[in-house]
Amino acid sequence: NVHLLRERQKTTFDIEKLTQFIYSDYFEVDARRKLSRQAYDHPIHDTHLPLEYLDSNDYYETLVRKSIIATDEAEKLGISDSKHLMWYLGAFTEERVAFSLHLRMFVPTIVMMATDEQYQQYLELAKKFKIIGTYCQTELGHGSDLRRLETIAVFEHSSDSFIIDTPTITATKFWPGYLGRTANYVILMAQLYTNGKNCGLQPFLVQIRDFNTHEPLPGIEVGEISGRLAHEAGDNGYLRLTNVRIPRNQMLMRLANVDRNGNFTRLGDSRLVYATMLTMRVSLCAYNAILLARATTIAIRYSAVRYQGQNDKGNEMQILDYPLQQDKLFPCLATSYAFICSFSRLNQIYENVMASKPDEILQQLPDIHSLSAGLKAMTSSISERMSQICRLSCGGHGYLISSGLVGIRLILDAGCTYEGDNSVLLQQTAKYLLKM
Amino acid sequence: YQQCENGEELISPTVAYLKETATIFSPISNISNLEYYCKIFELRARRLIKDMYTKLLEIAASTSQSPYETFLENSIELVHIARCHMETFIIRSFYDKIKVTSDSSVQNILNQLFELFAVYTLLQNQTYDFVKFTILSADTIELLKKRYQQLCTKIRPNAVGLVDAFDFHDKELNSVLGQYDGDVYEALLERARLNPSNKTKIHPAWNNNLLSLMKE
Repeated sequence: NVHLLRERQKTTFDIEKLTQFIYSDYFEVDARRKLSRQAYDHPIHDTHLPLEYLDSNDYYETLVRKSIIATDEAEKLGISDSKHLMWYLGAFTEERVAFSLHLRMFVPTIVMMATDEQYQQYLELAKKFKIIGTYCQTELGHGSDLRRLETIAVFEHSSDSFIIDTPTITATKFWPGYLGRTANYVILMAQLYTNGKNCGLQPFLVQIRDFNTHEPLPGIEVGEISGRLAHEAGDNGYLRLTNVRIPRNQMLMRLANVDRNGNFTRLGDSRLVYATMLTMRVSLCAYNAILLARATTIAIRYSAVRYQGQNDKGNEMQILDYPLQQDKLFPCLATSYAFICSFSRLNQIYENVMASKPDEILQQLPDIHSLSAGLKAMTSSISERMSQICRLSCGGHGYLISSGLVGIRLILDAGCTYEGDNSVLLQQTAKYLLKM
Repeated sequence: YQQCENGEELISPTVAYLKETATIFSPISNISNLEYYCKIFELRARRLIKDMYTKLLEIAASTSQSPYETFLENSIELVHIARCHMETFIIRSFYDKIKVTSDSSVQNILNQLFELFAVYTLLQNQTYDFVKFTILSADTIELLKKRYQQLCTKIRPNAVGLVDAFDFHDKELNSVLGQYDGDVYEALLERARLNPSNKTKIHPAWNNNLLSLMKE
């Protein structure tokens, strides 16, 4: 397009140099480019209509099919680094990997919480997708306040097992991604009772579906929750368990242990239970920044192509030349850069903390927790508002799903409530500031 | 804040600004100095935290409210402070990152973006605090509004280059409006033709329902 070409000729700096600079640490430009190009080149992408034209079931089926092919291809290409794997799978599936929570929550939790024996038993199975898992914490009546979770796991001496139950309607596990139709295993957070005592929230590995038939196992009710504003492929599910029995060694026991006699021993700091959540929250800050950058890219390019109205010489004006359009879009542009840089710093702090000794990690945990909570809240709420500005700045065409802007805004909208409601997260930051 | 008051070492550099002592600025002459923007955001957050700290001490001394009740009662202000702290973090991170750029043309455009971000954030809805703490005067705010427009004009020629630098592949953007080649109208029409509703020239709803109505 001649207008875009002219715009590019006007640029006063070396674009590639800026790309390399802005993505210098976390994003590894060259590796990311190579991996995503490999993913986009696969012929599978030419075999279906754009996702917007598929109904819910076709949509889900297409994404599962693509996710399976993507994981096979990734193995063939020898992509083992977890960040690289997520980039490759994300590019392959339009960021709707049917196993994303398996990779980002289920596997890391096993790595962090399992004993050596459990690690040996489950990690390889999980890595090879012989089991597909998700992380079940939130309940129908309980969101951020984890102390109120009602699901119980009661130790039974006679059978050396736990009996897991969701005793009330509000205890129903609700919202976990990839739970509705995909997962056959879950890491389930439940209140542990042993020898008549409540020993707090602990993680349990629970099989929920038959490996051969994918039928829910006895005592398990599982399904997808109602339609959402977006996330058609998120497969968010609900789960009810009625006195489901699991062997004692399926409690993840690195941080706390229950022995054959039902004695409970704490082995590590329970705050580490939330480390997986922290990792997720840090990566969300990057995602929010990238989503805003995408929305801005779409709106600015289109504003360079689109002409409307007329100047006093009777010529149509390029939309991007209107101060009002600049007032809408340039703050979004500057904010995208600001968020990428802020994430970069957050990630640096996070990596430094995680590389420390365990007792130092615990000492620094409140700082990184407060920072990631606050930045997740700010990047999601501001990006959501700004992506809507980008959408509106494209006039009627911005309302089309094919503009890409509708989807971006809805993902950001969801981001304002998942992994912690933004008001609650900002209160966490405020508490930390008071302590400081 | 109490640690600062007692002269203790702070655990985290992200709240290091609490220890700063400078409070006086001569803003108009400082506008071209980018560090100035970091400083005024830090000063505002520091003042807000200090005021809240003092207020909470007074409440603790004069009432029997529990810390929980006090937190709840002040939660709207506290969340405002948390936002201001995060803005400070974002502004400082942005500035620290861009000041190490070695390429002068890249540095130049990043400086403009940084300043635009700072001025925009300042003008958005937070000016009240800056005025209340006399960090900014009404005249300075007027000056910043003009600066904002100047910055938009400066950034305008590089707008497309700046989004190209995000390096998004067309498949990643997945947008008929934002594709790299700019052939927007062709793409819009092509996508419309793919709509399954256009598979048949006459939609079944017409034959099933409307045709008989028309015959009547």
